[in-house]
Amino acid sequence: MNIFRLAGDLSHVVAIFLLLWKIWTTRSCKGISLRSQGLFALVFTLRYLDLFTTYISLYNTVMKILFITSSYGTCYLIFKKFRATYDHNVDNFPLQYPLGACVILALIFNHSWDPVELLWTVSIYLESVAIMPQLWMIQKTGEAESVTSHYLFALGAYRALYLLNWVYRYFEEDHFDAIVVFAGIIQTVLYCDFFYLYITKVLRGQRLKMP
Amino acid sequence: EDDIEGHDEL
Repeated sequence: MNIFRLAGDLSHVVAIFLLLWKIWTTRSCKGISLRSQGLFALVFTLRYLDLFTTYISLYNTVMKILFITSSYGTCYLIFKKFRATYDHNVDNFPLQYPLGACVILALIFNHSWDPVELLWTVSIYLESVAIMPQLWMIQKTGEAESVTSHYLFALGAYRALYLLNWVYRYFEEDHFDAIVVFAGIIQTVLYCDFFYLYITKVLRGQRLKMP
Repeated sequence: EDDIEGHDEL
């Protein structure tokens, strides 16, 4: 564990609670993509199957359970509890392409053909593009509420901080995993446009509007 | 080499 990874994990936790807090306090999931949240639930389910096979640390186990339960909780709030406020008309990013591409990519580039390992690999690729339905939705509606912007910033920062963690681990621990680094770069690049708007607009008190 | 005996990151 190093400071970048801890900061990344904490940023991820902040993102999750910001989103839950926004939905719960406004009693609305307006502007939130169920497709993205569903992908995150799928990502954590596929990735953390090793909860049953490998123990790493209490921290690791607690975080995994937190990510899985909160992602399903978020989906429940959008799909059931506050369904009336869900913008299903604009949440229509086609999911078959990223899903298909991630499965094919995992079959070509993986560490081993162990089933759990293959599902882990799919989850790594899938996480890198899971935010696309959300970004697509903002692009279509042309704006995002400020809490949604903070959520997205924290979520993007999480993988960006992990990139620093991988640089650190490469030099300090001689640890390098090409799959996560490749996916992490793609994931972070997808947020770049949003980061720019967030820094130039939201942090100056303006609403996030698409140019 | 890759450490596939458990991924320690989240």
